[in-house]
Amino acid sequence: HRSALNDFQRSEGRELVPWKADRVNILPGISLEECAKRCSESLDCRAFNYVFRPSLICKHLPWVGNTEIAEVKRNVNCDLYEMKVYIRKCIIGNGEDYRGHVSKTKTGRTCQQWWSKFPHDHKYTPSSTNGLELNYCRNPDGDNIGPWCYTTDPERRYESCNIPQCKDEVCITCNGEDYRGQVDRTVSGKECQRWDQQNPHQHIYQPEKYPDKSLDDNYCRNPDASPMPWCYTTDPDVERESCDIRKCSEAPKRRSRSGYTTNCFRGRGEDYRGKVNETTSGIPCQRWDAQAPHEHPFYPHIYECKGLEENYCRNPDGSEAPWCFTSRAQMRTALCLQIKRCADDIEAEDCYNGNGKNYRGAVRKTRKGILCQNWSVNTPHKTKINPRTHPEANLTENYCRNPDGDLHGPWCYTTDPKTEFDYCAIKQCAGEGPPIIMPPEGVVFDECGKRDDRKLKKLR
Amino acid sequence: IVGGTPGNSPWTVSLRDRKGKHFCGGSLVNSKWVISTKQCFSSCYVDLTGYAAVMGTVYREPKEGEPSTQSIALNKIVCGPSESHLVLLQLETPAEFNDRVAQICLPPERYIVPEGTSCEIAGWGETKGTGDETVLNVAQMQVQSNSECNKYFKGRVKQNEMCTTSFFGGVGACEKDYGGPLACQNSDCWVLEGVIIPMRRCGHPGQPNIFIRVSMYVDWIKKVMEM
Repeated sequence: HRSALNDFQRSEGRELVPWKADRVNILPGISLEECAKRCSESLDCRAFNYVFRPSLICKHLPWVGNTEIAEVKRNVNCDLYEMKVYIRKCIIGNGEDYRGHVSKTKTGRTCQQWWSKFPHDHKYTPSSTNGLELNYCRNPDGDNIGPWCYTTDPERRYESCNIPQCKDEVCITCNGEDYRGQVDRTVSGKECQRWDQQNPHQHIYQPEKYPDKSLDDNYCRNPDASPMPWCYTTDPDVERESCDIRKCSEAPKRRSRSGYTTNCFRGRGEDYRGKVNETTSGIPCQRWDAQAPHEHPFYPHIYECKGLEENYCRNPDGSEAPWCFTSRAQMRTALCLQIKRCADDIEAEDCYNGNGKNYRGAVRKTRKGILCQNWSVNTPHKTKINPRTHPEANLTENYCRNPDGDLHGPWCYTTDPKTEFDYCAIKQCAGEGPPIIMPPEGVVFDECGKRDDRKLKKLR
Repeated sequence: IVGGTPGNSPWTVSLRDRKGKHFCGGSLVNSKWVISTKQCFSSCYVDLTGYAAVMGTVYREPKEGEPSTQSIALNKIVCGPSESHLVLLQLETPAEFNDRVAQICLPPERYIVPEGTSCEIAGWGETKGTGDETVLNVAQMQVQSNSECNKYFKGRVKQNEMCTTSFFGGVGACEKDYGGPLACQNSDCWVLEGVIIPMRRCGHPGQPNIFIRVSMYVDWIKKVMEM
């Protein structure tokens, strides 16, 4: 049930540009799986471009994208697949398959070239299969110290390169919902199933449906607020299993206090840290550190950044609002909807007149619910319109205003780095129509759309 | 386009999804920006990785390596004022203008195109059996006043929309033409007066076509491009 694609990391819409056309092995019309299988079996293949339009073409390449000679460009008709062992900066197990480019030992000594017998004579000879390239750290004898090399220092024959284990390279805080590392094996050593495949296990976590969860290749992830990152396994008898990833030794960075609320909740209430401890209907909540009357997986020490203190209402799993397990055996969970939504989280019942140039209200969110950027700061967006350039426009804090007389109403710079500005969550007052359209007297076009209309006779 | 003929429209671009499939039209308003309609996208925050604008060809599936074809990745999507249903799409690299790729100019702010002005729509969308779907089709039509158009649509056509006259045989935009241009000629200049939006029926005989009136949003378009 193992897919040959498991050996590769996919880059969607990317193409590795061949710098020597004669070294590309072109295989037209074969499936993606077959393309990957043949690449894995080939001694000379390290990556492949899979072109799917206008026709299927598999292009095997003897290099990967992280080298000086390689150029990766965008191509909507192609996906790039690179062998993990050539691009990974960490090792799994003793790192026998490590094919990275580290060439210095843990004490900073430069490695000796594998083909050289000086300053240290040795038994190894580079071949097309053993990966002993240049002076890169390798583990040809499966040593427990991981990839190593002979050093160029005559006093030091060999040394480990201290390449980190993938499970230690990126540590997790809390329950690892933000983990984006490269571990692709479960705690029992089973290989993970690719998220973009439905075999051997069918599942709902198709990467395109969960773009914010980074369900890349077959890497361990935590899209469902489980206690740890996990994956579906390639073993048909074991559907899913947790992954062995190191927890960060430092306590997770606490969010700034301003992010948390105590008297009300914003959004889905994941940042609510108040002390309400009963459900909407008044049933006392069960303590989070207790397993009775309800057994549950939300141990406070595992979900350490979710604020699971005492028996307070919380939202550790992305539900619609804070909730808790109830103290009644017959009722497992209930929402705490008596907690009010914060005033600034409620859609404003405000309105503006005309184009809103004189609007002086306190709405400070865009129509998509994004908080406005302060007019007098330059992050995340540099404000070309600010209190200095428009002193008359009442550009206070981050309130929605219309300093440039925008016909479409009050707006603001947004705190989303990807959205420079947007219109605000505020409507035109009832009874007001859109501004009247005035036909100009003379039409002047500064830039003109022109085309070469060929004469019909000439066309024929 | 229902009831059109194969033609040339150098500012009309084809929007392509990650599989390279044409899904909507758009118009080049300058070398880095394409205007289209919001209905072509699932949200204003859609991840555009792998999406592209294809231009410089009349073929829906241009052959690989066709020299005049330009395929440029989409970088950014910006949604227009809510009632506009417009989006601006930023190209990753500027389009190269030549005799097959050109920009179309924007109308003056709040300009009303006179009734009877000659215009055309273009697109690679469905033809409902009236033409060749492998090439760009173009159909000519004339501007109709909103008051006249509202007689047919019973007052539902708003100020930010505009109409073109109906045809007895049925001519109009259809699936996958949406977002494309209603380009009107003003002496030797082509001006983007309207953006094609979905209607209930394609090229229905006797039914005027409705478009988003671009002149209402020229200030927004300029603001986005400047910012």
